Amino acid sequence: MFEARLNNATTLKKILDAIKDLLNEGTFDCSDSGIQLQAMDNSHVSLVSLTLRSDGFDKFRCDRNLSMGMNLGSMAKILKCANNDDTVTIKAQDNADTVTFMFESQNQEKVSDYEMKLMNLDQEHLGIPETDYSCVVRMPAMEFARICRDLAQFSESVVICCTKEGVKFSASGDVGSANVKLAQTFNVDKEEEAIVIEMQEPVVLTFACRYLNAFTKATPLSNQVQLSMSADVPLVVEYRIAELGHIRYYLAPKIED
Amino acid sequence: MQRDIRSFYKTA
Repeated sequence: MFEARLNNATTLKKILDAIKDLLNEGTFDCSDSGIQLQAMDNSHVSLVSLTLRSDGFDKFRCDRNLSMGMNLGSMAKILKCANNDDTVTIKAQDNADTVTFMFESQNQEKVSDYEMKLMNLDQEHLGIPETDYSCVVRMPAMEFARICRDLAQFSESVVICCTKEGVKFSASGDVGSANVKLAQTFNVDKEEEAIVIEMQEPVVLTFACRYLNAFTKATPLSNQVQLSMSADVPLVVEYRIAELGHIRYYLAPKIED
Repeated sequence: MQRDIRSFYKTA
């Protein structure tokens, strides 16, 4: 028996919004430690890794490890049927071929349940080792989303250059060129407005704007985003989900043709 | 050129 409850459907809606543009389907691996999903986009350029800890749920029970392959478009249709302040419970029997989403209104007067067929997905799982990155940048998630959106107008790629002075995002194309420089902040009142750079070695890396913009769909989940970079390895874009877990996106850098 | 993410990590 698997049962996971969140007192507010908003978080789950936001999580799905953060992955459904990149992934058509995904396997939710459930164990007593929580729920994990790892999946690559169709073109195998990026990878999404979602971790939701069991202690972040309002109720969590998982008697046996369970892998639930879900069509994320179908899941999105179902979650649209939940009000933001509904309690959402995800339920499945052991070895079941369906999952049930139950939504309960705050006053308990409306209870709806939606059953969805599970899929057998043959997905490759990649082992991602713990890595010390040359540069780790923490910045407001909204600012990162704004920069990615703005620079995508100029080019398909953005160059991220990180030094101890700051981080620079650049794009150039037919229209011209664009550069956005952010300096590390000191003495900001609010932690969520801070720009913090931890640098061991400076890095310059090029990434596809299309994917960065897809990652920023996670912006509503977190005030801050963390970018981890080293030469010639995938960028990690991490959004923490308060008291529940995190979503990490891995993106292979572009190299000279 | 865009590299494949699988070229960086081993299959678990």
